[in-house]
Amino acid sequence: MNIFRLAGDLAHVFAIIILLLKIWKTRSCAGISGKSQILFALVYLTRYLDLFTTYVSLYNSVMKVLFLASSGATVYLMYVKFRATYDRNHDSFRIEFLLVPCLLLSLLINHEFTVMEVLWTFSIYLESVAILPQLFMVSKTGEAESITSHYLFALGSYRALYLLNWVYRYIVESHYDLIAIFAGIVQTILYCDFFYLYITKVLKGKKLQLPA
Amino acid sequence: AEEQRFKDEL
Repeated sequence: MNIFRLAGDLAHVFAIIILLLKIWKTRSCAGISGKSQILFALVYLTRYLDLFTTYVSLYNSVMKVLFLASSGATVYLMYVKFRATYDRNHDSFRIEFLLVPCLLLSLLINHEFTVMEVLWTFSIYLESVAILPQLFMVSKTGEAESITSHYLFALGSYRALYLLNWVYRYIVESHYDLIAIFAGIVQTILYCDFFYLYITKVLKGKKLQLPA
Repeated sequence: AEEQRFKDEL
């Protein structure tokens, strides 16, 4: 474990807590993409299949359970409890355009052609594009609540910090994982224009307005 | 340097 990965995991947990609090406190999921949340739930389900077969550490197991439980709870809150506030019209990204390419790519490019490895690779590729429905929704509505932009900033920072973690591990442990690095770079790049808007607008107290 | 999957990462 290194400071970059720990900071990344904490930013990830922080993002999930912000989102759950936003939905629970406002009893509304307006402005949140349910499709992205479904994709995140799928990412954790396909990545953490080894939860019961491989024990890495207490930290690792606790975080996996936390991510699985929180993503499930978020999907439940959005599609069941507060379904009346779910903005279906603006959440119109076709996620099959993400699922199919990620599945095909994970069958073609992976570390080992086994079920667990292909599913892990699928989850890595899917995670890199899972935020697209959310960013698409923000661009369609043209704005985002500040709490939603804090959520996106924390979520985008998590994988950016993981990139630093992989640089650290390459230097210190001389190991690297090209699949994770490639997907992580794509994932972080997708947030770049949001990061710019967040830093130039939201941090100055303005609302996040995307140029329509 | 060795290319491998990091099994200890989330």
